[in-house]
This record gives sequence, structure tokens and C-alpha cells, in this order.
Amino acid sequence: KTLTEKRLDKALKDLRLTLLQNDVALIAADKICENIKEEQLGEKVGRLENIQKIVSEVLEDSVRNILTLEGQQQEKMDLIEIIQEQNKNGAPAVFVFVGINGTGKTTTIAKIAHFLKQKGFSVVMAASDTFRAGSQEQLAKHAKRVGVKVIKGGGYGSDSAAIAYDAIAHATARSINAVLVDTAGRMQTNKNLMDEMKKIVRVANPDLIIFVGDALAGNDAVSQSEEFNNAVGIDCSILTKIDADARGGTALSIVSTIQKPILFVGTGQGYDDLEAFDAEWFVERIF
Amino acid sequence: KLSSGLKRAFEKLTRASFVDEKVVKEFVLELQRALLQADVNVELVFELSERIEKRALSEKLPPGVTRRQYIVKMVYDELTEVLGKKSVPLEFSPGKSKIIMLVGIQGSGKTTTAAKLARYFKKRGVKTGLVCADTFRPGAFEQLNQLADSAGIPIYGHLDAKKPVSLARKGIAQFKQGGYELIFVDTAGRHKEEKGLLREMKNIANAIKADEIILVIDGTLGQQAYAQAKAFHEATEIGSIFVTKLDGSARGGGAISAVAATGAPIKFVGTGEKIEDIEPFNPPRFVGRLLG
Ligand SMILES: Nc1nc2c(ncn2[C@@H]2O[C@H](COP(=O)(O)OP(=O)(O)OP(=O)(O)O)[C@@H](O)[C@H]2O)c(=O)[nH]1
Ligand SMILES: Nc1nc2c(ncn2[C@@H]2O[C@H](COP(=O)(O)OP(=O)(O)OP(=O)(O)O)[C@@H](O)[C@H]2O)c(=O)[nH]1
Ligand SMILES: [Mg+2]
Ligand SMILES: [Mg+2]
Repeated sequence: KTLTEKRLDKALKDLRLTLLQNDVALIAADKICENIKEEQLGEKVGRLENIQKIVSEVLEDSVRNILTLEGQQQEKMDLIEIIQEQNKNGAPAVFVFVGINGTGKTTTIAKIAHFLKQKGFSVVMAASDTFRAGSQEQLAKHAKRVGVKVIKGGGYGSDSAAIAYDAIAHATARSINAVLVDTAGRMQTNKNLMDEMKKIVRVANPDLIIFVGDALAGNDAVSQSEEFNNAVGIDCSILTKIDADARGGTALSIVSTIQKPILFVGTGQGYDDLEAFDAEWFVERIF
Repeated sequence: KLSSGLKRAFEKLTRASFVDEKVVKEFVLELQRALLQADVNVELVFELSERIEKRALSEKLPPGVTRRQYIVKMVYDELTEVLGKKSVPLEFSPGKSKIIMLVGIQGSGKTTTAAKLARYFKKRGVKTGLVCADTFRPGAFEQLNQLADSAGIPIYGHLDAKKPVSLARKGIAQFKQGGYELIFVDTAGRHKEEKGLLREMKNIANAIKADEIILVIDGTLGQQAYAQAKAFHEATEIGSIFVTKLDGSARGGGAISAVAATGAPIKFVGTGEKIEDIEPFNPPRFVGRLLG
């Protein structure tokens, strides 16, 4: 290897370490570093002294591009536009929230309902977590505080998909703008629960399937987003618990794995603790 | 497919006729990858792998042991050095009341774990009670109440209670009077940036004179594990760790950081959502899962 190549490798290795320390999954960090090595570094490296700086800048650009899905033929996803589009056709917009246990799905749904209400939209929630202890009461209390109706159907033990169906029928009959479907947490490795989720999605036929991921998760974020995406197709993600001093690398792990945008981040436990995803904030965290 | 790299590296090491520096370095690289993917703290991964590389290249093979066996034992020893070599039980004195408080980050599994632990000990003839001192989360009392009912465990708590400290104190007093031997106290989730909540946790622990504080760690927790565990430990001395969600694909490396940050042993792990999904910590099995 030439001296330049060796110094390049070393600079890239150091920066890859930065990614790992910031909670970027190993597989994602490898992929990102491999890509910039192939495409961009070759041409830019001229003067030896600046290698560290050049590699850092190229990596930063690459991370920014990944998070903003630069060069992807996807139009910017907007919750409000999707709702307006669906309502024009006489139907409520349907959003289904999925993810592993404890990531913040139920709380995030409450935040989104609050957000939509503030924008003047009517919302109904579907309590499709019919398994976990206290899940129905938790969602009901959030619904009451936010001021929206929740469809519980048969409650615990009843069919999750049926509750989603009932909520959509209810919303359609009353011209309610949006239906938010809460689902039970499930491990991506549990085939039965992944099948149950597929059924809920089939019946609900949602406009968006939203993956809710915990920003504190490490390498498992790759497996989670990948498996959920393979099962039902994720349209976008919401990353929660950023306020816990999350390093932000999880955002990179998820987006680089499923190539879908992060719409919002959760920044606390209150209804206002929901912010639009800002790629620059994450880039600054990591670098 | 995670462990195939490490597996191949182990095989190469076995087939090597003498300690070739290149083979060892290759092996150490694969070991690093396995540990990083398992969410072990980055600094610790490099510290461990450097030590293992040095030892593998300098130590003489003891008689009757193959190169591979020796290196496997070395890796295992280095990891259990941090984690502890054997399973440490949750101790208590029969006939006396022991107060155990569960703390941890939002969503890590505290409420479910409190019920799991209570049922685990009830099945072994211990008189156990549950106290719901989470007055913040909507539906927290209902959640623990439903779990307690399902296992026939007495629970103290109120719907819409507002003060966790006084509630916990009253619950403990009631259970102590009733001669309960293990009293598990569930608290609200909190993280290291919420200084006010860390103070509240300290106040609850002092008010109820908690005998042991269990830090519940989510098995999917990444590089934040060390800093978060340290913050909890600085507010209230952590007595033991409970690692949840190991039934998923997460390898639990964050738990090692939690042990390193608190000096506390892992006593149990959570292996599912149901109340019976709990197992005493098993170091060899945990290390095996860690290495993929
Ligand atoms: N600090 C912080 N806590 C959050 C955030 N989002 C959710 N939480 C908390 O995380 C915990 C779990 O939230 P839930 O909404 O119950 O999570 P879930 O995904 O519905 O959980 P399951 O249904 O059991 O899988 C609660 O204590 C929430 O208040 C966030 O952005 N920041
Ligand atoms: N698969 C699996 N799920 C678990 C395990 N332990 C807890 N859970 C689930 O994780 C989610 C969160 O558990 P909780 O007990 O509500 O967590 P918590 O720490 O009390 O949450 P907060 O009170 O909001 O901080 C629930 O869906 C539980 O069923 C486990 O070992 N495996
Ligand atoms: Mg939920
Ligand atoms: Mg709880």
C-alpha cells in the first residue's frame, strides 16, 4: 500500500471509532466507511498533511446524506399532507405504530395526537395492544388528557386487527381526519408476534407504518429495523428518548439499514416533547 | 451470521501449528468485532482484546491443553473477570423484611420485572409483596396491579397517587407489619439527564430504607450503558443488576458496562414478556451469547 493509502486507512479507522462510540451499529459503520472509501476519498486526497481533515469532512458529508436520504427518489414525507390527501378521498389517514417492547410507541402516539389536534385535525386512537398489562388503561388516560377518543373494542385478549378495523370504520363514519393505531411491543425474533403484526397491517391498510425505535439501543437497532421492514415494510421512523443524552448513532443505524426517513424524535415524556427530525443536529452530535 | 467470523477465526487458531502472530492478530480482530456487535463498551473491547493478544502471544501453553482450548478459556476468563464467575443469588433472611427497590431508564422493564421477581420468590415459599411507587406513568398502577393479580401477589398502591415517597413509605410499613419477607418497590423510569428525578429516586430509597436497589438494564442498551449506570449508582448505591429482553437478538453487552460502572453483580435476566420469563444469571451462558 502507498503511504497515502496507509494514512487514509488509519484516518478512516479512527473516524470509524468515533461512529462506534456514538452508538452507530458496527455493520452500519463498516458500510458507511467502505462506501466513502470507494467513491469519494480516492479523488480528494492530494496533500498528505490534510488527510485526517479531508476524511473527516467526507465522512461528515456522507453521514448527512444518509440521514437526509440524499439522492433517493423519495419525496419528503409529511404527516399533514398525507392526512389532507386521504381526507380528500373521503377517508381518514391511518397510521400504525410498531416496534419492540418499551421503545415509546404508546407515548409517541399521544404526542402525535396532541400535535395533530393543535393543527386543527380530529384524531381517534385504536387500542390494538390487547396483550400487555395496563396497556388499555395507559392509552385511555393519554387519550383523555389529549382530548381524543380511543376505540377499545373487546379490550384485553380480543383481536388486535379487529380493533384497528373498528377504529377506522368509526373514523370514516364520522369524517375524523386521522386514526392512530397502537400495537403491542414485540421482539423481531418472535415469529408469531411478527405474524400478528402482519395481520394488523393487512386489515388496517395504513397510509404509514411507523417504526418507533429507542435512541439508546445499540447494534440491535439494525436487526430491529431490518426485520420489521422485511415483515411489513416501514415507511418512516420515530426515534425516542433523545433527551437521555443519546449520542444519535442509532439514527444512522436505522436509516442506513432501511433507507427510510426519520420523521420525528422524542425528547421527553410530555405531549410537547416531539420535534421534527433535524439531520444537522445528529451530524453535530457525532462529529 | 454474526458469529461466523469469530468461529472461522477460532478454527484458524486451532489449525495453526504454532503461535503465529498473524493468526492471533486475525483472531483478536474477529473477537473485537463480535464484542462490538454485542454492544460491549468500545474502550473495554480494545482493552480486553489488547490483553488477550498479549497473553496469547506470550503465555506458554499448559500441558494437556490445546491452543484453541487455552484461548477460549482466556477469553472466557477475561469476560467473567468483569461479570463475575458464578451466579450470585438474591439473599434475604427468612422472617425478616427485606426492601428491594427497582430503578432504571424509561421502558427498560422495571414494572414487569418487579412482578416477575415477586412471583419467582413466592413460588419458593417466600412471603412477597409489591409496592407501586410510580405515580407518574399513566396506567402504571393498573399495569402492576394486573400482573400482581395474575400471580396472586398482594400489592400496595393507589390510582392517581401523587407522592411517591409517602406512598412507598406507607406501603412498606403495611407489608412490614404483615411480616412480609421480600417487598419489591416499582418506581418510575428516569435517565441520567433528569437530575430532579435522580434526586427523587434518592429520596424514595432513603425514606423506605431500601436494603437493595436493583438497576434494571434493557438488553438492547448500547454505548450509553456505562454513563447511565454510573449516574444511577452515584445517586443511589446499586446492589444488583437485572438484564431484560434477552429473548430478542440483543447480546447484552451493555450489561457488562453496567457491572463495570456499579460494581454490582447481575443476579437475574428477563427472557420474555410473561411473568414466568425470568432466570437466575448464568455467566457461561451469558458469555456464550455475547460471543454469538
Ligand atoms: N425520556 C423519554 N422517555 C420517553 C420518551 N418516549 C417515551 N418515553 C417513556 O418510555 C416509557 C415507555 O413508553 P411506552 O409509550 O409505554 O412504550 P411502548 O413502546 O408503548 O411500550 P410497550 O407497549 O410496552 O412495548 C414511558 O415511561 C414513556 O414515558 C422520550 O422521548 N423521552
Ligand atoms: N420480550 C421481552 N419484553 C420484556 C421483558 N421485560 C419487559 N418487557 C416488556 O418491555 C416493555 C416495557 O416494560 P415495563 O415493565 O413497562 O418497563 P418499565 O421500565 O416499567 O417502563 P417505565 O415504567 O415506563 O419506565 C413491556 O412491553 C414489557 O412487557 C423481557 O425480558 N422480554
Ligand atoms: Mg405501548
Ligand atoms: Mg414501569
